[in-house]
Amino acid sequence: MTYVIGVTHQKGGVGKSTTVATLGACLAEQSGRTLVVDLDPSGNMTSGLGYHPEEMEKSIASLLVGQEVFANVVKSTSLQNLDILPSNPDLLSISRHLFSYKGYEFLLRDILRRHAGNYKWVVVDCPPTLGTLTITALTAAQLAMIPTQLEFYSLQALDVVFKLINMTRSKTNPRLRYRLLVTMYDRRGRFHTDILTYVRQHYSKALMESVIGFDTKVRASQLAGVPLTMYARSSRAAKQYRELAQELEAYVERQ
Amino acid sequence: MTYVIGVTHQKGGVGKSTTVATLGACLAEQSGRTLVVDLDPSGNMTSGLGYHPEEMEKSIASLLVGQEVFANVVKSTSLQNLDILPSNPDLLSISRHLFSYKGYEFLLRDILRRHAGNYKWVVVDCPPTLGTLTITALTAAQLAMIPTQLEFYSLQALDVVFKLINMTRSKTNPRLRYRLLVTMYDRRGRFHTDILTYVRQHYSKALMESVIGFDTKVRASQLAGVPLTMYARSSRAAKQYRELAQELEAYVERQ
Ligand SMILES: Nc1ncnc2c1ncn2[C@@H]1O[C@H](COP(=O)(O)OP(=O)(O)OP(=O)(O)O)[C@@H](O)[C@H]1O
Ligand SMILES: Nc1ncnc2c1ncn2[C@@H]1O[C@H](COP(=O)(O)OP(=O)(O)OP(=O)(O)O)[C@@H](O)[C@H]1O
Ligand SMILES: [Mg+2]
Ligand SMILES: [Mg+2]
Repeated sequence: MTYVIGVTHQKGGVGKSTTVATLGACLAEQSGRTLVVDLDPSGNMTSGLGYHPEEMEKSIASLLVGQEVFANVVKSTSLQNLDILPSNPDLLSISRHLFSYKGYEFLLRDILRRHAGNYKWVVVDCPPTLGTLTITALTAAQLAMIPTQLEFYSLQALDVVFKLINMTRSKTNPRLRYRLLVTMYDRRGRFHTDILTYVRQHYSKALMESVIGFDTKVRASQLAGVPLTMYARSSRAAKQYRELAQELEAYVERQ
Repeated sequence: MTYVIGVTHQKGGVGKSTTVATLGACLAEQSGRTLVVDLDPSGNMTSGLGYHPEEMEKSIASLLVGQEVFANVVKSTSLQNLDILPSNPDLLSISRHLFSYKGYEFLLRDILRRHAGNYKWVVVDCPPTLGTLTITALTAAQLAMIPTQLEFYSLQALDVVFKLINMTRSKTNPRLRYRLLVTMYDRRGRFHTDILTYVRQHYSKALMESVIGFDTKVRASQLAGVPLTMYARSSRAAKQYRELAQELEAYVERQ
């Protein structure tokens, strides 16, 4: 049974793309065949795994509108057990036209049901807007993972993300659940520590136990276009993402 | 003569909203009457100045579609000389329908020409997508300011921002110029320092001299809903944004 995770947040720069690439790498290493999907027209996640989005002739965009078949779009990565459906700039114009396509919400779900059956995990990166691309990811997912920084702007935007999740649950995907993931936690000073206490109280049931700390190795690995688990295997963030992968496996087994 | 600055970048979390609120406050303090405009449906900039976007009955959204007049939407802030056109959640659905509105690109420009003549500066916040709202801001602006972190994902997205600026220049606003602003510069370690050297060489003519450092007082002021220049007057980032305001004044005088 394939388990699909959609990684979303309207707030920009909270670590969505970093989480999809790094969590995907950890699941591939320790759990089973994993597919990461880049639904962000900016293509950050695609480039973080070593590809150049603007050179991708075939991307998830052509798959969504039925111009390409899955086998021609999916690519292997530098990691065994990890494949990618890459993004490219075409995704921007596709996202604008999807609205007028009846049943667009189910496009990704149907593609994954038909072609991703032999993957244990699928992890989908979303852009920082709650538009059509995010809706197709949430309709396809069993879990919406919401990376969030311990900062006011990130937390303020959570309400509208929850609204979209509830709307998706009632319209296209009744099984959708969600979990928050704290990212870029800065242990220096009290600012983040105080907010973490508030978040643990306020969102207790929905919060992943794993916390991802601030780690400059993340940035260096993205500059190199190499997954963090290869670039800096024993870095703090790589360990924390491995813990997150284990926590997710246990969470899914309990379902 | 009113000078309009649009603050934009497709990359999320680079400091767009922080720059509009803080630069707006500095221009109001040291230069003249300033209007900040929140074109981001998430409303971060509106809340950073102490308002609650979801409580704003009237916002820039109703102004753009002609349902409200300027005088009923504009609000004063806790700072003298600084007014705001706030955002609210309606902006999300407006942004989707603007595409089909002939000449939508000129809506904000025309509103500012008609009603903002007695402001010296107008600074506009944009969402992290290059859609209709960003296009209306770039059409109204003399300068596109692009805050960018010294990180691969931020720099990678610059090409598509430049493309949109060039497109706007040829279609709706021939006078548009652009400048990059380095934000959240982390002086610890070599990672940012090395990239700053590269950026200074690669984008030399387009780079503002002022650099905004990483400063946790920024986050604390946003949690408090108070402009940084009031919340932590002598903080490093407040000083750097004041320097930026001075640099802009000199830049505009040279034009
Ligand atoms: N744990 C971490 N430690 C340090 N830096 C990090 C960490 N996670 C992410 N970053 C950096 O923070 C920035 C934002 O991360 P990322 O691009 O993954 O966020 P995003 O939510 O995908 O952004 P967008 O909204 O633009 O899609 C990137 O430059 C990335 O390198
Ligand atoms: N100079 C700074 N020092 C420390 N933190 C900062 C600084 N500037 C911005 N931040 C923090 O970084 C985060 C991102 O900033 P901000 O929300 O202004 O970016 P943005 O580009 O407007 O994001 P979005 O793409 O979501 O609109 C915020 O939590 C903010 O508090
Ligand atoms: Mg991203
Ligand atoms: Mg913003």
